[in-house]
Amino acid sequence: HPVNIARREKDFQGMLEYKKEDEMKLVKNLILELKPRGVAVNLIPGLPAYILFMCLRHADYLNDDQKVRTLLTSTINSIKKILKKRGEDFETVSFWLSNTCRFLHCLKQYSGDETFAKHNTPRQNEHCLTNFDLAEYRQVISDLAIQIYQQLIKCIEGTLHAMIVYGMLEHETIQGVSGVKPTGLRKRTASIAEDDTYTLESMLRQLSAFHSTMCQHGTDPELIKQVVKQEFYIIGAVTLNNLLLRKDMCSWSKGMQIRYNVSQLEEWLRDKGLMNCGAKETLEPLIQAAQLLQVKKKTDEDAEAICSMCHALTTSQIVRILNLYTPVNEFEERVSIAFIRTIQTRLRDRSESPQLLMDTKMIYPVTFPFNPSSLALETIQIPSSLNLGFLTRV
Amino acid sequence: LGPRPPTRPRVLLKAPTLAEMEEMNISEEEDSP
Repeated sequence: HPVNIARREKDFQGMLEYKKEDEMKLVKNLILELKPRGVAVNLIPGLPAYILFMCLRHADYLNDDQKVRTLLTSTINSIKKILKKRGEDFETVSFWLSNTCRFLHCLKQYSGDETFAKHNTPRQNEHCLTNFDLAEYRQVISDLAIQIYQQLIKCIEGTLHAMIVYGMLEHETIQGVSGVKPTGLRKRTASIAEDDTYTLESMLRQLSAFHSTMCQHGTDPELIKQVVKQEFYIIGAVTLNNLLLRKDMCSWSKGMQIRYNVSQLEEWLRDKGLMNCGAKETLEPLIQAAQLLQVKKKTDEDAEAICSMCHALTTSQIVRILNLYTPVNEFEERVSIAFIRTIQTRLRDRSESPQLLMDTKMIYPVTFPFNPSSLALETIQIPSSLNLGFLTRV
Repeated sequence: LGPRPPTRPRVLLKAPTLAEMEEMNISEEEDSP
């Protein structure tokens, strides 16, 4: 076994020294050419962020404001560059989102500001920046993190979109419920869903894959919750919009299928310990649409029940579903024009937009709650696979 | 350990915006084809 007797760990001060002319090599090897699926898999979560911060600490220790500025600028621009190049790859985007947040947390934790030092060990307090206040740079990095988050959501949306329609609406897991299949449905969709590639199960697998990648990258738990809430919003909005545009989706049995699918999504949240992240609540309009497909729609009492039940749906959505409602067997009836008029009259005083379709591109505002790390900077070692041999531990 | 020694006030480094930062990046080498 090789024995490193050069220095004891406690002698390190948690800084990394580098020459000015090596700065480009640093961002090239650590940001531009690092493959999240290759070398980075075995790294401790957030290692690139810690390395960059330890380099920054050394520039601060030298009291070299120019070195601090150029390192921060190169870091930010390189992250932007890699996201421009591989912005459609979920793993790359997730990897840099978690590292950008970790870098931001380090800038706070070691800023010297007491509000961010509450959980620091005495040794960590010794590692605070000594010469520069980087509050303005923190704001820029927070803006960058917002951009990366939005990119991540676009990636997720692009992957999930097609899965949602098949998984939530078309694929039927409850056998024998639908009775007569609406004419033409199978034929029209056969070319895409021929081998049932997209089922609810495959969509849940995809959600799990997103989740496990973010966990592997050490993404802050509070941020993962926000991503999951946004994923559920997209699932609810895309499903509801398709239902509102397709007569063949507005039946009692589809209502049943949707409710089952929603219960599976809830089960997924429970399994991941994410019941309190607000995701379930984003499905409320879809849940109410499914209930609307299943309740009785005949008497004044039915109308009253519908109006008090469907508070998360707009009047135009309720009316559209009632208009599109299609009986699938002889025991059911179409909804009468008179009943729809009754509903319209009852909902006349609701103050709301005449919105029919949900905005599937809407993104909830994201926040990055401060999440300090207990990791001791002086213990961090750099794996040789990163090709950063030109950095010196100080 | 006792109280931390007082440090002198840190100098606030003014930061450009994200967009301004991108413009400052003109010296950076171009992507190889």
